[in-house]
Amino acid sequence: SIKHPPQNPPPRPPAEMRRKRA
Amino acid sequence: GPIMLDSYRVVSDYSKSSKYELNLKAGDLVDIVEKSPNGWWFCQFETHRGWAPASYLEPLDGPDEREEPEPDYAGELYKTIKAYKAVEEDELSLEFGEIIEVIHKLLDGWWVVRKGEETGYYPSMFLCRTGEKKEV
Repeated sequence: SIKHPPQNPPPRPPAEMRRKRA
Repeated sequence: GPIMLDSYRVVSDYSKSSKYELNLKAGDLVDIVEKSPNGWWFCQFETHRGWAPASYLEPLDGPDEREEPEPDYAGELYKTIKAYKAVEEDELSLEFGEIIEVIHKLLDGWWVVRKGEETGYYPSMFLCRTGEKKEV
């Protein structure tokens, strides 16, 4: 149901986010 | 009183991969209703509600480091409750039932874990605390 988060692992951070973290 | 929701900015376009997720575009502003530790956050975007990956969201006021715990290099013991095969180079492949040490609990749901000499990312949703402290 919508109350429960998806059962699959979330995606890894996109390239934009990795650049910001670095 | 009114409930103040945290606003986050979408960093990159995201296409949903299951029913109750949101499709998002870079630059969209979403309000966070619930932050699940597995890296899926329940968000409101305009009139839509659904789950979005925390890894695609950044706080409006810049990186919020208060939220993310510091790495714990001593490690905390966890057991894998589901096997996962690494897709990217910096991930670890583990079988069901392995005992590993969690070094860094990242909010995006990918935790840094150590098994013997190896370290890498593993989905936090496939880990369960053993309740034991590592013997030093």
